[in-house]
Amino acid sequence: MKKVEAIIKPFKLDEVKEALNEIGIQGITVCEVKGFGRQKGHTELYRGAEYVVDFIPKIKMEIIVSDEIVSKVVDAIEQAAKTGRIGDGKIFVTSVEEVVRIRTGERGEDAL
Amino acid sequence: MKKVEAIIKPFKLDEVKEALNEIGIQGITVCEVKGFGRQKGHTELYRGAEYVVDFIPKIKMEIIVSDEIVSKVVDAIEQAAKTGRIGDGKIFVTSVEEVVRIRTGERGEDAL
Amino acid sequence: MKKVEAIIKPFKLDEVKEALNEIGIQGITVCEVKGFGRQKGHTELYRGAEYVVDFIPKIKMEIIVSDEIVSKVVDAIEQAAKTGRIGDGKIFVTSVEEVVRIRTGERGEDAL
Amino acid sequence: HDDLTARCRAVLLGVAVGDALGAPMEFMTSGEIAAKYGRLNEMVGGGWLRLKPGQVTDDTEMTLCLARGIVTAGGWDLRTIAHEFAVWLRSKPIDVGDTCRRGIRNFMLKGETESPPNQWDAGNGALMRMTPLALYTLGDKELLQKCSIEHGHLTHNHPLSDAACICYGRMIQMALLGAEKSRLRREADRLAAEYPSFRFDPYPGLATGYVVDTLQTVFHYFFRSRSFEECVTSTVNQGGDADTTGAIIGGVAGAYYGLEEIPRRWLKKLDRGCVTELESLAPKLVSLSPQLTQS
Ligand SMILES: Nc1ncnc2c1ncn2[C@@H]1O[C@H](COP(=O)(O)OP(=O)(O)O)[C@@H](O)[C@H]1O
Ligand SMILES: Nc1ncnc2c1ncn2[C@@H]1O[C@H](COP(=O)(O)OP(=O)(O)O)[C@@H](O)[C@H]1O
Ligand SMILES: Nc1ncnc2c1ncn2[C@@H]1O[C@H](COP(=O)(O)OP(=O)(O)O)[C@@H](O)[C@H]1O
Ligand SMILES: [Mg+2]
Ligand SMILES: [Mg+2]
Repeated sequence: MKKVEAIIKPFKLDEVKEALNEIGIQGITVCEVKGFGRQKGHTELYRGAEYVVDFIPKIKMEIIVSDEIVSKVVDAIEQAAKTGRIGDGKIFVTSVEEVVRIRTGERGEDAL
Repeated sequence: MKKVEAIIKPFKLDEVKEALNEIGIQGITVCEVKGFGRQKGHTELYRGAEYVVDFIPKIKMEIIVSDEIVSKVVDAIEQAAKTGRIGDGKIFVTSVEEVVRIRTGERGEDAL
Repeated sequence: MKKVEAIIKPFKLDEVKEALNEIGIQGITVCEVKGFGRQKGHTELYRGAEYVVDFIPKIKMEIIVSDEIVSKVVDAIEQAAKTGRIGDGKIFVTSVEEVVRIRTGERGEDAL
Repeated sequence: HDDLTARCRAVLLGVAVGDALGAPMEFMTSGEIAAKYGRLNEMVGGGWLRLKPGQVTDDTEMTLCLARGIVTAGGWDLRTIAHEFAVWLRSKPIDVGDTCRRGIRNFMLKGETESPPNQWDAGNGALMRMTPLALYTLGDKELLQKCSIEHGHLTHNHPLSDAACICYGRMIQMALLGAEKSRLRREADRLAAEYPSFRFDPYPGLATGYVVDTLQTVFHYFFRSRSFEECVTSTVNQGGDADTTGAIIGGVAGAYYGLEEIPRRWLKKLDRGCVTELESLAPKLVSLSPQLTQS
């Protein structure tokens, strides 16, 4: 089993959820993160003074999937999250040794 | 060493922390996340119309533990976090290659 | 490729970002987390009553890097984040199987 | 023949009625239902899915998919059925069982029409959508058996699920052809003889999604009730997986008691489109059956 993590632009969340729904994926965990990268932060006006906020709000998605469908999941996220502009984000895949569905105690692929 | 990640219902946090303390686990990192899955979101009223917000607030816990106690930790979380209703959450275990306690520079199991 | 995760004291974020920039690291993802560990929570006054908030705000950083520079990155974070007091935090390294730069579709080290 | 057509409609409508009546009770215990509703026998809506009164769930929707798949193909074509399930899954249904989702996803992504055997796949997800198969294979026990297993294995590959589907299909077919309740009882007893865990007398009182618990609940209330309304009402008041136990007993009670006995007030609450489609698919399914094509 694999964990697919994706750092994406916040406004892309629904589109990526759509794309995952198209391939039967419903279980996703999402959190709001701050990204530092090549995409520069924005300027903000605060008490009259303008200053650069050097981080960008991003969304981090985590999806645990079975091995056979990882590449399909990665492709779906990649296509849906892409704008072609700096800051589109990254996807990383790591190996998961065990998964448990707390409600039923199911383990492994049955928990997915 | 393993990383145990658990997505649980927020109101279960204290119970799970208790259960982990019981087995001697004290170091936990927690963050608030949004869960998308089978459990329905809440309804909101917006301009007279009622609509369902499709995510559920969840808590994500991360605990780095030594190999020998992983299953104890997983069981403890599973039992404490369980309500038997949809949305109880998931636990996943991944392998960790190195751990460092920043304060002391200790590495490996000593850092846990 | 490796994922370096670091739980650090919030006020150390800029110092750690600096240290990482020094060694050419620019891409970082950061989120606000709550830490439970040996460092005890603080007391808060709420409606006249004082009570202990048992968690401490922390920052969690995630940096995906190529294998050759992992130890440099870990050292940089360790030195910059350290105060020598309880609660400095932890660094953990896990293996990453695949990375994709969404903007360009680059995979592997090219995506870093 | 008209009577047969009406009974076939009663089977599919019985599923929808049981589903809509029970769905708001899903996950409640019989005690909680009694405390909140007394003896529930109206379509109240609500529940964990926040349903409208009369709204159906995956039990009826997957039944429709199977029916559509058979009628579209004009016969038995597993991939057409799997495709219907896939289209449905993508449409963001109100609810989808975990095992059903996994099976349909495997078909969508890997083209697989058979889930690997799995000890955890003895849920009621295949059983709950069986009724169109009972209509389509009327008159040929072997065909019922073959199709039940192939169709079930799209999502649930487990001997208990297989046995439950075949027994249920047989009971519906006997009822459609006018069999007495005692005859149906012998069929249930045959299942319990082959798989003792299905014994339902005394009734253990469990109405979970485990296919054994589900069928025990259905058998228990079917054989002690005297009307369609009593069958479905007593079943959903047992709580647990009430939409599915309700749907399953609704199917066999529809076959046994006929269309006239389905309470008008319940039928009226169902979505018009859903009712129309079920009413139109029923005769089409049975007209494809060996019972009618070979006579
Ligand atoms: N090596 C990395 N490790 C962790 N997160 C990263 C890394 N590189 C980029 N990111 C995340 O991806 C986001 C986009 O990266 P950025 O460099 O701005 O654009 P791009 O990847 O399109 O060149 C960053 O804001 C950050 O959150
Ligand atoms: N495959 C998955 N990957 C990541 N997170 C998941 C996955 N499946 C479920 N989750 C998380 O677990 C939570 C509960 O899942 P849900 O499907 O609602 O219920 P249950 O697991 O009890 O059937 C979700 O809200 C989501 O945060
Ligand atoms: N085993 C662990 N797993 C996950 N996070 C941990 C673990 N141990 C510590 N932490 C995180 O590191 C923070 C600091 O740990 P703490 O025990 O307070 O101090 P120290 O590591 O300096 O002894 C905690 O607040 C928590 O967020
Ligand atoms: Mg249902
Ligand atoms: Mg159900």
